[in-house]
This record gives sequence, C-alpha cells and structure tokens, in this order.
Amino acid sequence: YQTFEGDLKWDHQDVTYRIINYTPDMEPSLIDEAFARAFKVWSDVTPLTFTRLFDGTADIMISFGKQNHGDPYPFDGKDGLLAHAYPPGEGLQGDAHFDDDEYWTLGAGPAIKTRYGNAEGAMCHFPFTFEGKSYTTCTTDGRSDNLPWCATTADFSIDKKYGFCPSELLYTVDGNANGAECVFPFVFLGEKYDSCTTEGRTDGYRWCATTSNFDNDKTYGFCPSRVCTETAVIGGNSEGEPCHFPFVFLGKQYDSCTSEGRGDGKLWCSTTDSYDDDAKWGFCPDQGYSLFLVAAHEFGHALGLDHSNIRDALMYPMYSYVKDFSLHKDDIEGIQYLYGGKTGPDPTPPGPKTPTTTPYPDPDEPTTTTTAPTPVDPTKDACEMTKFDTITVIEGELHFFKDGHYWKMPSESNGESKGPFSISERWPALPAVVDSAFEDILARKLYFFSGNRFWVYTGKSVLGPRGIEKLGLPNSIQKVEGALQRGKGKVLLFSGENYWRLDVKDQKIDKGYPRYTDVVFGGVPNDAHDVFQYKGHIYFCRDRFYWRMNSRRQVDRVGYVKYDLLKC
Amino acid sequence: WSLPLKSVFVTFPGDIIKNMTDTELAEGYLNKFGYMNTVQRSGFQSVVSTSKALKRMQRQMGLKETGELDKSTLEAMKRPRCGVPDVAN
Repeated sequence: YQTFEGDLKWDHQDVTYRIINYTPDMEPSLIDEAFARAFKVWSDVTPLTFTRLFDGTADIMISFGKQNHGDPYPFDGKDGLLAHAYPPGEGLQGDAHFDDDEYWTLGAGPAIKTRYGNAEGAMCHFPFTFEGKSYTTCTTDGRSDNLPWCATTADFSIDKKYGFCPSELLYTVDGNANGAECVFPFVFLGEKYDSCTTEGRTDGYRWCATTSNFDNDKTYGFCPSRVCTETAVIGGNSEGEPCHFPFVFLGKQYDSCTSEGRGDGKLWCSTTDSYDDDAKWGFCPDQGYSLFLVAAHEFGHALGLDHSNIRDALMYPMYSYVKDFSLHKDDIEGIQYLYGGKTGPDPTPPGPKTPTTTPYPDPDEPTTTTTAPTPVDPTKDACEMTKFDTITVIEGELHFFKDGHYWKMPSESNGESKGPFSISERWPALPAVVDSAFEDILARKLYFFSGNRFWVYTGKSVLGPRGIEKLGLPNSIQKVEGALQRGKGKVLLFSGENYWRLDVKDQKIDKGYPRYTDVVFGGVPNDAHDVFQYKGHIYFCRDRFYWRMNSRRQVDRVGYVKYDLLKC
Repeated sequence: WSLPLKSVFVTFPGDIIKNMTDTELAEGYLNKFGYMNTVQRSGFQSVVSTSKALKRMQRQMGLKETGELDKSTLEAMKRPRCGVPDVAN
C-alpha cells in the first residue's frame, strides 16, 4: 500500500459525507446504499465512523460529472478514467468524483430496483419469462401505458411478482421537482417536447419539465436512464435514447449492436433508422461498472490511501469486478497504518436500520426489570429524570446534576451510571441547583454557576459565592446555562440566545462579546438549557434531547440524553 | 468464405477521439499517471526516459519489467481505472 505525501489523513474519526447529485443509471436509493456499503468497508476495520449530511459542507463531497466537471482533471468519456478522489483536507480535498459517461451498475449488468407493482421494491430478475418469452431487459409488453416493467423472479407466469422500471413517466432524479414525474408534452423556450431532452444543457444530461410549461413554472428533473428498458444507449451523442433496430450503417442493415466502424471493439447502435442519414448513436449497455467497488476504492483515497501494486487489493489502480468482495490484507494494513484498528464492537451484520436514537420503550410493554445498580435512594434513579440542572465533565466523567444530587457516567462506553451522590457532601458551599459547571483542568479548579453567583473549588477549598458581574458578565443575566472549554484558557459561557468568552486567567470576558449562539453554532436550538463538551463533541441539551455537534461545527446527531448518554 | 470486410473506421460525432497511435496512448498514460515526471523529495523535477517510465509502470501493475511497449503493457493501459496518479506527486 501507499499513503499520500506526508501521510495525509483526517484529524477526526467522525467523518462526514454528502451526495451532491446522482447518476441517472441507477435508482437513487441503490446509489445511497452502494455508497453506504463502500464506507462500511473502511469503518469495519478502523475506528472511523461515516455520517451522511444532506446539506452544507461535508468532509467527503460526492458527485457525478462528465468531461470537464469543475476541477483541473477532466474525465474522458466512456471507459478509461472511471473516477478520482482527493486525499483528506479542506475544500476539494477529500472529495470523490465519478465519471457519468460510464454506465454505473452493481457490476453485473442493469441493477434495477423496481417501484410500485407488488414486489415491494425488489430488484428485477434477468432473465425472466413472460407469456413464454424470455426477457433480459425491462419491457412494456403486456401494457398499454408504455410503462416499462420487469418480473422480480425468473418466471412471471408462476410467481406473478413484478415492479416498474426506471421511467421518466414515474419519477425524475435531482432537479428541483422533488422527484416528480415528467409531464409530456411540455413547453421549453417556446418549443413543445414529447420526450426527455438534452436541449438547453451542455453536459448531455436528459431532463424534462414536471409541468406542461417550463418557461412559466421552471420546475424540472433529470430523466432516469432507460438502459434497462429498450437498450438505451450510453454516451455517444444520444445518451439515454433507445437503440433503433434495424438501422442502416454504411449502407448495411443491422438488427443488433455492432462494433463495426470502431477500432476499440465497443458495441454501439444508431438511435434512428439510419446512421448514414442522422449520425445519432451511442454505446450499447454492457455489464457496467460496480459503483460500490469503485466508490470503496475512491473512498480509500479520500481517507488517505494512494494506489497499491498488489493486483488483488482494492487500492490497485485498475478496475476489475469481484462478485463477493472482501478487503485485502494490504488495504487493511494501509488504512490501519493511518487510523489504527477497529476499537468498538465487531461489525454487526447489516440488519434492519436501527434509528440513531433508541425509541422510548412502549409504555404498554412490560419493561424488563434489569438488575439496575441499587441507587442510594431508589426514588432518585437518573433514568427517571426528564431534564437535568446541568451536565458536565469532571475528571473525565460525565456528571448529571439535579436537585442537590448528581450521578456519574464512567467514560468507558458500556458503563452504567453511578449515584445519586449528594452535592453538599462533596461541595458543601454549593446550593441544590447548579445551572452549569466547568473544569479548569490546567489550574485544577472547578467553577460552578447558580443564578447570578459562582463558586470556584480548588480541591476542598472554595472561593465564593461571588456575583457573575465580577467576571464581566452583565448582571441582567438570570443564569449561566452552559460552559465550553475552548482551549488556551478560554471558556464560552452560554445564557439564553447569547454566549460570552471568558479568559480564565484574567477572569475577564473578552471584548466583542456576547455573540448569538445560533449564528456561530448553526443547527442547534438557541434556547438550550445546557451546553457541554464531551469526547470531542459539543452537546446542546433541551428538554430530553441533545444536539451533538462535531469539531467542524456540524450537527451530526440528535438523540435522547436518557438513552444515548445515560445508557438507560 | 467471403473476403474479410475491410474495416472502415468512422469518426462518430460526439465521440471522445481516442483513435491515437499506441505510442501516443502510452505517452499520454505515462504522463497522466505520474510515471514520466517525478518530483524528487528534494523538490527537483526530473523527466525520466520513456523506457524507465515504462519499467516503473510495469512494476506498479505487476507486469514483466521490459521497458518496452509490449502487448500486455498496452492492454493494461487500455483498461478502465481510477484517475488518481500512481506516482504520488
């Protein structure tokens, strides 16, 4: 294996990605799944996690493009270059681009996930027989509405299982119409169109209006590839149009795709009855390139791996289709050289999607009486609390404060909360309600805030209570609701929709504050009643929920304090 | 048996003209994937000879290191691949 010059890698483990656009060759949900599986190849062998973002800037921005697609490295039409990606870093770094002049599948011919019908979205089964005839593509046979369909088992006559194939009559991809189907005819620049068109675009993508008049409504979408239906062509100058059989080429008639006229042996066809007259053509679909395999390779680059010279390694530069893929030892050694091995639980087999936050147990279901640690005062079980006065990290452990008590959550992930403990036993000067607290690790001091007063503990000795205006905070503040250590002796103090930056050494608020919380920390509630830092993430709590923000200030999870932090 | 049809090569409109000679294809490939120009760690840019560049490519691809543009090397250059260079520059 090779890494990039300087062992470029991400400086965080929670890597984010965003899919900017889709190829029309596959159902969007299939593309989502292929990318998710490609990331799983790497998260299975490292501590890395991959979270999908749906807007804003992610670490790995994934897009499809043709030829010149916005960076200095143009693609080259069908075959040849399939994709490329950049090593980890800001901006273009870390991004992955896929050549959309390729025919993207799962590597073994058309990958068609059906819609509607009675097969619950099952994949087409090719070949399938219908009324005694064998089909290797979708067909409109047997229907009068010209909708392409396929069987999802080998014999429709026996199983009667079917679904509809990608068609612009059913849905569109990307655009601004949320997937609405095409409306034919539609008007564009005063002209009527009865089918998808590439008019008005230079990138060759086929599109349509989703109302009868684009000039008025400006709503549109891209047409799914019908390559599975009537052998729609790829590339050429008629992308997505169906082959026309028979067609005439150099005076000869052809009833199927041919490589005649080409030196590279690729199969092509005319999309009108005469190539000699119209010169409209495209390549015939082949097995296509596995989006999963190519993406797994490109994401290897986006994580910091360069090419390998081991022929069977995923990071080998050349594409070769593998049916049952598994990561080569060379790839594993390479990625673990950069990020180390998997620390968490063994990868679980892909099961039904579990929500990122555990749902409340159904109140009607008998809750299993686990042998919970016997709390000091059983009526004070942390799991019974819906909201805490404050949550903060002290000596590396999460502390949950509520009404004169606190609980501790050990830092190892499978620990259970301990407590309750009495606040006044450990910190006698403090009142029952603590609004926020933070640890000045360097000076080994603990700051506690309650109302408009604060206390500073150094070991057993305490300074306070003193008024928060001593720190330069306005005495209009009712209470300090959160504290975030920002390194270099700075702490952010949150109250209402504002926050201030405290210079701990000078015990003074820095100039230029307050600032609005939601301007700087976009995506979190601006009435959070608690803000704290834990394991490299910032948590904003409101009611029973928390919003988790990563080091690049992106909200990457919303969950339940009770289940995700207290592990109830 | 009819005489083999004299293959006529047609330039297809919109096709990415790839009808280039093998030598042109090879030079383009060696340049594009970083085999020709190597930037030494010292930053010194050196242009290696085609033969040396071919040997480096043949080693990377696990081919016989002949330094010649032989059939297997040419075939490897025509195979679909990732666009990221092989020689990290």
